[in-house]
Amino acid sequence: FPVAPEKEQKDMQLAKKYLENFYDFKEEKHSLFKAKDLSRMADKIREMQSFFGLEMTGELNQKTLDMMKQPRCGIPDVRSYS
Amino acid sequence: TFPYSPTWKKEDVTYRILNYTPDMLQADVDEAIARAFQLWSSVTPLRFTRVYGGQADIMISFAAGFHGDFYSFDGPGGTLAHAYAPGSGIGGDAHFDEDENWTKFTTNSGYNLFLVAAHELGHSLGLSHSNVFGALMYPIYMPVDTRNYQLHQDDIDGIQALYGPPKEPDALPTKAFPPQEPTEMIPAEAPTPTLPREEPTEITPSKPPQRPDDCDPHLTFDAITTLRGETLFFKGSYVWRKSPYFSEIEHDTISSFWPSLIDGFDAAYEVDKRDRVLFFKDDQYWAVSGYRIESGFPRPIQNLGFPSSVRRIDAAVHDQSTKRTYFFVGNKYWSYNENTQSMERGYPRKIASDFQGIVHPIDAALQKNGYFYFFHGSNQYEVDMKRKKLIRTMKSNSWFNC
Repeated sequence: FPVAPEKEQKDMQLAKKYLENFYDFKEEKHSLFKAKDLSRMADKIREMQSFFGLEMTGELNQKTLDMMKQPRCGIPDVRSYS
Repeated sequence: TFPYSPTWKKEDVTYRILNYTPDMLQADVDEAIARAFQLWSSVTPLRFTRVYGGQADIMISFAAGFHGDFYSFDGPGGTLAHAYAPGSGIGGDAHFDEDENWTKFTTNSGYNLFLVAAHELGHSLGLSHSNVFGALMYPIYMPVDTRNYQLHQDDIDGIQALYGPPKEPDALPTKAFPPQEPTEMIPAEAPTPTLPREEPTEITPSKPPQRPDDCDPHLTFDAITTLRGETLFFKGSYVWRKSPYFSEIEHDTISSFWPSLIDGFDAAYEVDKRDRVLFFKDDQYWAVSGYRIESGFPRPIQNLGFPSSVRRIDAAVHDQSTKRTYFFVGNKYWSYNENTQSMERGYPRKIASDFQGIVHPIDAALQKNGYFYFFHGSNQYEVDMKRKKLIRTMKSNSWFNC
């Protein structure tokens, strides 16, 4: 089904936070190039999907979101705390 | 391992427990931490000694939210704990989120401290995350039976790549038992009650009736509802899905969306503001949000305010503009106030007195593009509710681009 609009917003926020915490994703806060931001985010989603053996779609599908919602360790999956 | 593979340059490593969680007895915390260290010392030359004052290599503490490092905790769920790679100062330290519920058991109602501590101490010794499902260093918490817990081979390979195997000949075998199957996973959501299905009296499996053709002029429906901008038409076990995103009508079954729901709904409607669809069958109803069936259903329709004489409803439709839901039963209808969650006074009323020209009983009802559509047999009636005016009559399947 389509995702409920406000739910979609919330999921996007959760995913950004997750990728920032664990996959070194940095959103350009005032970027003029939204498309570039989205494609970088898609790359990070693919990286996370690859780590967990999910289909590497680069999209925020339900399986990927469910994985992001699982309780976990706070250490990043791609680098250590600096 | 972490970048540059930091490790302790000695075999005797000290640890100190700085504070305790109120969720557990202190003795249980001591034991969980000690067992976690023992897991790693059994497969390496490392020896761990607890100290009770001053600076230890590995300082263990419980804290919530911001706790003095750059990585604040996030409240219940989400991040459970974190730890730093070997090094001076904060290096090696392990922090546990006090907003979690810590336990010495393996239950759904809390996180097993031994399991999480064993994982975090893996970081304190220099291991990073593993993507091997079932390994201790897998980033996601997996509640497994902790009695005679054994490290996964992947964990052993990792730690021995940093420190080598244990020296004593009688140390525990480095070959891991097969990873324990999780005794219980955290269900993503409470399992939905499986609904009693009518068992066929004779054993011969009954062949489900064929799906009628989309453009069959005699096609009728049991129930119709919108769902997040799409429209679902129900008949028996079949669903026709019409989406503004695709031109084709998709053919599905109820069980493909909601496996534990029964076939043959009497009515269905969506309260879009709550992202909720309600399904009715006989004197019960269910609520779903997307694919998820809300827990605590089915409920009796009397919960909505129907008299006990009403044993099933024919059709239902929600009016987004007035926040009212209309329920149709025989030649009468009720109006339900979604804000107050109660039936309105002065109902039921006769359908004929408010909806001229509509033949009842009504099989299904739908609100779309500001109009109401009432289905009776293979016909549907388009009604302008504001002017209570019948606009036109069409075939029930006119939505399928026949």
